[in-house]
Amino acid sequence: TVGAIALDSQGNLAAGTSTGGMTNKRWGRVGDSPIIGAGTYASNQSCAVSATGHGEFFIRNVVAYDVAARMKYQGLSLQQAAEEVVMKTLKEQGGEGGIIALDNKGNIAMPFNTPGMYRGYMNQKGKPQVFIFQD
Amino acid sequence: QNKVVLVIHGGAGTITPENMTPELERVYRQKLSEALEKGYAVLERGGTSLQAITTAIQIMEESPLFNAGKGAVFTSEGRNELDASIMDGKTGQAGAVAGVTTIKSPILAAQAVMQKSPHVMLSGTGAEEFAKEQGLEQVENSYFFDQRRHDQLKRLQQLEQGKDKEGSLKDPEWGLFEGKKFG
Repeated sequence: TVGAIALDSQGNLAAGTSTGGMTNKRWGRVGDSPIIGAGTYASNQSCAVSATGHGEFFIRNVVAYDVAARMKYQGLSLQQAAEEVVMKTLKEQGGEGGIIALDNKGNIAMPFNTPGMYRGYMNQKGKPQVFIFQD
Repeated sequence: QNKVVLVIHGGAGTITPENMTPELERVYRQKLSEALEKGYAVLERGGTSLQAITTAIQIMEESPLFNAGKGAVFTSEGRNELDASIMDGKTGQAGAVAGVTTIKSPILAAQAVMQKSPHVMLSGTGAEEFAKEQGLEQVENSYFFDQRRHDQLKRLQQLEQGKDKEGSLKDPEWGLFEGKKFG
């Protein structure tokens, strides 16, 4: 699965996710990537989110929207909301994976509960920052 | 100009230094950097967040390194079925496609659903028909073929049938699978 989220000069957020699903899948199985609110979500009032991981868990927990909802209704910061959803809610249920999240102020969160996640960001510092392992 | 930011991911899973060669790590870092640089350049030129994310995602869809587009994993029938979605934070509009097999860039198809249809999600042959009507590039399913992914499917199927007695899952290559969920 791949995904991207962005904040543009007009202050608008967007999120996108694209995937091949899971190897050896049958019966027209669909994961979270094409499900708005599960694998992808964006609202200028809260954040943009793209997810990767064990899709069934992301669907059941409406992960991407849950991050936005915690910001909107509980007043959590992006980092707090993202960490709670991925490292607590999801992990407690055995759901493996991670998300990238970005709020309307340009704050970034990239939590994951697997050994690694291909990820990176670029901002006004002008140099791509890329990470793979738990570094 | 306000602050502009681009963030990307290329999948999560059992990715550790032990199951990653230095050469493969270099190639992954290079491709992720390319996606960031090209997507960010769109934002720097005053482009929209939607334009930036589709630019970055298309670069990853076209790389066999990631499980999306070219290099996507195989279904049990041995073909590639792709899913994608997109959402605009300004308008709340969203679009998605599921189970498509001949649309070169699924993320562009999701964007077309969002911007050029009254619907949110289209699936299978209907989604492909819609994409064709919108003038999106069509390809044979074999365009997405990647030998490494195909070998992974065959090994997994052998394992399921109890034919892989060598324990392929201990092979470092298998560690690159996303959480061994084979996706």
